[in-house]
Amino acid sequence: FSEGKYHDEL
Amino acid sequence: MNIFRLAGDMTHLISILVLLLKIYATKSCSGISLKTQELYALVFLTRYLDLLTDFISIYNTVMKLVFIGSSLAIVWCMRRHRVVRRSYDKELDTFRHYFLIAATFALAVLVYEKFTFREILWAFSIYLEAVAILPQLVMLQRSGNVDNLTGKYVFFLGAYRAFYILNWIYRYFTEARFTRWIACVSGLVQTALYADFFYYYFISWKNNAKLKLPA
Repeated sequence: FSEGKYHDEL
Repeated sequence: MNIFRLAGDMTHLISILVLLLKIYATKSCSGISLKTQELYALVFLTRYLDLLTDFISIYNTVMKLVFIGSSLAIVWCMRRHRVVRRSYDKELDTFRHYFLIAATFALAVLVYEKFTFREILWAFSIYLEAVAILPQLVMLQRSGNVDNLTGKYVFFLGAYRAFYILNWIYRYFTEARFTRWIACVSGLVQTALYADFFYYYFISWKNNAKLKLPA
């Protein structure tokens, strides 16, 4: 999964 | 994506499926707080504004749609479904949840990551999710006995937040610049709210007795 973006959590 | 985060999202999904199962299998929403469900729908609607603008992953997008869709379906069901809505215990669901919305919004305007429209709403959704379970917990204490599926629903909701705390600990130690104070502090408060429920749930499970919360 392309993590790292700011709000990457649900 | 680490295993704790995935486990957290899966238990969150399971909690929603258990609630949907209860409502559709028993055609009843007795013991369920409509106010908590409305707060959750608001949490998802204000948090997933980036659904149409930021693409993170298929998983992320699908889960957001599932959470928004299921929470709105549950609220609709409890308000409009001609059979289900008759079993809603309106006189037990008396928590003044508008105070929760006002207080968490005021906090979001004071404590945020960036002072932008979306970030304020994101912080609002994080704070609101932390307290959204309160009407449900109050209602369970009022109604005394907790039916099996409702107990499992709250249990899985608490487990999801507990996994998220493990996820943040894991990310803190594995990622250089992982600081997510708003989500972490709010998540800790949220999980703490479940602590007493977990305690009574464990006691009832150990004694193989019906879950009873002290009034």
